[in-house]
Amino acid sequence: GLTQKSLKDFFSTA
Amino acid sequence: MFEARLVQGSLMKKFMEAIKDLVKEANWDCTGTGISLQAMDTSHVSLVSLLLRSDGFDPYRCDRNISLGINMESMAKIMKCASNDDVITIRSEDHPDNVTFVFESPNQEKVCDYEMKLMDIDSEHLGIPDTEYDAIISMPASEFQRICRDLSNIGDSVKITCNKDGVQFSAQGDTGIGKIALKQNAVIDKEDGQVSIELNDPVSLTFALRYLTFFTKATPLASTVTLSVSAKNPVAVEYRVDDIGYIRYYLAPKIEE
Repeated sequence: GLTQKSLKDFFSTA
Repeated sequence: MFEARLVQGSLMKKFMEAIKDLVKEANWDCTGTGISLQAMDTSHVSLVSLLLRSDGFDPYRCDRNISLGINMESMAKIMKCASNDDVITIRSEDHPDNVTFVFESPNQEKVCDYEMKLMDIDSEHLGIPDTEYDAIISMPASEFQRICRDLSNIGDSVKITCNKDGVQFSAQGDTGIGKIALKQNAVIDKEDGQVSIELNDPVSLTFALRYLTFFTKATPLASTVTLSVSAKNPVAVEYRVDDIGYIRYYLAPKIEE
């Protein structure tokens, strides 16, 4: 199945 | 002090409608450049980023950079009190506890003044990397809204596939499969009806329709929407708003693991 990723997996915390 | 007067006040109402279902609370950052906001939904799956440039206001005054911590539901309720043809002014002090919204009717016979308490919001600012996208799809905003609505009847997710033939949106559910294909340059509406695709690499990705549907609340703000897609990356969904700025959404994909 497909897993919903989090945006934090892609964008850095500034 | 901070003061921003928006002659076309209905735009502020529309921006509010475009974020209030996604974000509970956020800081409106006011600087000399304009008013900006960046906030994630509570599950950290999507992000909204907007800019209202200072030159879109008349006048715009910002003596000191300030953050207005706002509960979106409260602000949305106040914005509903403004008529569509009202001029809207946002005003606050340099170290504000409150923000004031003033709604003036076009003939200035009626002036409404709403003061709202501000919140202290510890927001997490995300750095969004510059990405080279595999495909950039522009289409009528109303068409994208229609596709999200129609495919929501079929399944929870939409698979966006873009190649040299065009772009396909497909959903799958217990009842079956739905597929909507758009060819490049197909004229859908009489005006702004163009579908254009800038393709660097064929790409196929799956996204939750629930969030894309939230994004389409921005449809009244722009005639065209742009989807920027890259393999295994968040999609960027952008609505450019004439003369003032943009609202941009990001959504993390669903990935096979």
